[in-house]
Amino acid sequence: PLTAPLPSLNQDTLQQRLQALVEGAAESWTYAIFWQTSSDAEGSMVLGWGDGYYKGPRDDDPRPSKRPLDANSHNLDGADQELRKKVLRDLHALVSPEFGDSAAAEIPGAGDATMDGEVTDAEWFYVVSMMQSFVNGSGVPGQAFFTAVPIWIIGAERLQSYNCDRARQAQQFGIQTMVCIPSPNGVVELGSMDQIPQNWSLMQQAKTSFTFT
Amino acid sequence: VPRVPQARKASLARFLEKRKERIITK
Repeated sequence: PLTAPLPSLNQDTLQQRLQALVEGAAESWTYAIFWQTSSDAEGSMVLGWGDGYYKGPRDDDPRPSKRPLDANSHNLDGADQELRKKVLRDLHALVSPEFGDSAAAEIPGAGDATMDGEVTDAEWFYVVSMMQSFVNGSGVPGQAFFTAVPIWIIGAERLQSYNCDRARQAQQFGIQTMVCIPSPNGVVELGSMDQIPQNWSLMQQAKTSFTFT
Repeated sequence: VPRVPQARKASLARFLEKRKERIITK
């Protein structure tokens, strides 16, 4: 069990800043996540999910990972795709009573059939990320926070060979660039299905936007 | 179904709603 985040951050504020970071960037970022510091019952520092913004790959991305998944993508067979859909349907059932479902309500006939759409690798990686946390400097986000130095990993080979399960997992799901930028309150992680070179001004912007007093 | 901490439910709801919009508008 986690204690309250330190300090408690407004999720609307996080969402606005994540969205601004992704939508305002010249590069095509697939998602942004803010990993927020907290401490567990034993006093260990934990980076846990603060909030995230999912944009998805570029619309003109021709790679299979952009398209709805088929058997050639990530060796995903039909059963695995059905499992992803089932998990999303179950999660939808879990959260919709509490948070409503305005998208379905506004569009007649939309219903829950839209939950049956193919779940792409990038979408799945983002959803799985919500269940993750990093204790005492583990993982790429934890390393960035503990060293207070941004980590910018470009290319499938570097992600695959990076000594971190999250980087390897990202690569397996089609991420080509993973960036973790530390702030005093946590870590901003950006991921893209493109190879994006290091960008000093983006790192500064992320650090500034996610430094809370 | 994985356990979803309360703080993450809002993120999940937002993601699922936007995903539904993307599918509908395709």
